[in-house]
Amino acid sequence: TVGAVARDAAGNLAAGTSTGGITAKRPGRVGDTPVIGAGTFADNATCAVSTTGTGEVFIRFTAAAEIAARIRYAGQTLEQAASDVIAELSTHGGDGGLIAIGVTGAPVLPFNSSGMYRGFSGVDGVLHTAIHR
Amino acid sequence: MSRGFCLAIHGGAGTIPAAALNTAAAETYHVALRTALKAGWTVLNRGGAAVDAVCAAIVELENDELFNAARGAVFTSAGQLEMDAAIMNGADRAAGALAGICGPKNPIVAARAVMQKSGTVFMIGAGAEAFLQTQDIQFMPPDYFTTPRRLDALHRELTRRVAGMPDTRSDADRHG
Repeated sequence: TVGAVARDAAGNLAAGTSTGGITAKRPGRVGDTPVIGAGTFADNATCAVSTTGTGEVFIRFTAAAEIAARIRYAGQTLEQAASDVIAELSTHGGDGGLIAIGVTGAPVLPFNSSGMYRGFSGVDGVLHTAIHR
Repeated sequence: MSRGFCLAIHGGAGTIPAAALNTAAAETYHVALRTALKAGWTVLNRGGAAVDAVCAAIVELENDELFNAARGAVFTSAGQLEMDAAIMNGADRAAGALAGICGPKNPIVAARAVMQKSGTVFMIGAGAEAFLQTQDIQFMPPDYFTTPRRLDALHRELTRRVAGMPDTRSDADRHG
């Protein structure tokens, strides 16, 4: 699975995710990637999110929309909401991670698996990439 | 707090255990990630829209067989390719999603066509492919998406199941 989230100079947010699924998956099985609010979500008022991992758990817990809801209704920061959701998902068998961007501030890239291919960049143009912790 | 433009990307979680990823292999992933970041960053740096930057970055990752999307996608147990993708614009909550398709070179571009041209949000399978055939979307034959590494992973998993062995696959094999 691959994904991207962005905030442009006008403050608009967007998210995208694309995947081949799981090796040897049952034909017809669909994970969280195309389920808006689970694997992919964007709303200018809160955040843009793209997830990757155990799709069934991310769907059942509406992972991406959950982060937006905690920002909107609980007043949490993006970082708090994103890291809390990823930590809670792992207690329900949800291995994986996510990338998220908010109305302000830097992107967050939490994960609860052995690693996540990830990267971010901003106005300075420095391309930050990482694989493991 | 900064309100400047920025983007983030991911190429999948789980990944190959650190011990099994030698420096050269790790560098190929870093190069691929930087290529995708650069594509998105270039859009944002010239004042482009976030949804355009997201598309540009994901297209690079889809075109790189290192990652489990489009070229380099994993196989179903029936040896088929079924790809899923979604895109969402935070400015107006417009969204487009696809599931169980094979053919569009870049599923994220196909998802964007669903968002902008289909009048729906979520399309699947043959109906989605028929709609996409009417759009300005580049299609590729299944061979384009097929890679030896993913075929090997499929065969290992099917062999394991036939033998009734426990599932000890790495995250990398399971999630590609």
